Amino acid sequence: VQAFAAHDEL
Amino acid sequence: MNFFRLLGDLSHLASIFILLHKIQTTRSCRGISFKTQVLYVVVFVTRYLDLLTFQFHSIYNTVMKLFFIGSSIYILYLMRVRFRPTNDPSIDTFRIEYLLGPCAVLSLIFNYGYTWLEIPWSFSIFLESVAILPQLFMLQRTGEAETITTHYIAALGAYRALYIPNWIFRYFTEDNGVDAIAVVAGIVQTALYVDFGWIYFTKVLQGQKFELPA
Repeated sequence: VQAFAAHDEL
Repeated sequence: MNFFRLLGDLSHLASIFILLHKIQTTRSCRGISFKTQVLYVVVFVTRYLDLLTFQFHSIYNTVMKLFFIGSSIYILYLMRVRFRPTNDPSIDTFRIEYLLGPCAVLSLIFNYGYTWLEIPWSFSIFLESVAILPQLFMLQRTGEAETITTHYIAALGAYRALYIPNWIFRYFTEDNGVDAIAVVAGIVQTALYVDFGWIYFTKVLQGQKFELPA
C-alpha cells in the first residue's frame, strides 16, 4: 500500500 | 483541521472527562470494562510512537496525544488500585486475545510501510475499531447501565461518527487521497455504536434508564 500518511489525525 | 474533526476530538476529550467524573463522583468503576480501558492504552501507545521521533505536527496534536496516553493510564490506575474493590472482573469476560491477534495479523497485511512506526500505527487503528466491544459486551450481559456510563459511551460514539464527515470534507478540500485504513476501520468502528446509539437516543435522552429489552 502506498504511504498515505501524514498521520496528522488523532 | 476542520469543524468535524475538532468537534470529534472535543467529543473524545469529553468522553474521558465524563468517565473520570463518573469514577470520582460515584467512587466506583462499576459498569466500566477494564479490558476496554486496557485496549485504549494499547491503542494510544502504539499509535503515538511518533512522539518519540519529534516529527512535530502542531502543539494541539502533541498535547492531545500526551493527554490521551496519560489519562488512559490514569484510568487504569483508578480501576486497578484506587477503586479496585468496585471493579467486578466476573462480568468483564470478553476474550481480548480474539481482538489483539486478528488486529496484529491485519496490521501486517494492511499498512503504509513495514517500519516500526507504520505497523504499530496500523495495528492501533484496527484495535481502536473494536476496543469498545468488551464494554458493549458487558452492557449486554448486565442489561442496564448507569446514565453517566451511557453518556461516556455516547460521547465516544459521537467522536467516531464525526470523523466520517471529517474524511468526506478532507477528500474534497485536500489533495492527499484517502487514508483507506483509517476510513475503513473508522466506518466499522462507528457501525458498532449504532445499536447502542439507538437505545441512547430513544431511552436515555428521553429521561429513561438505559435498559436493554429482555
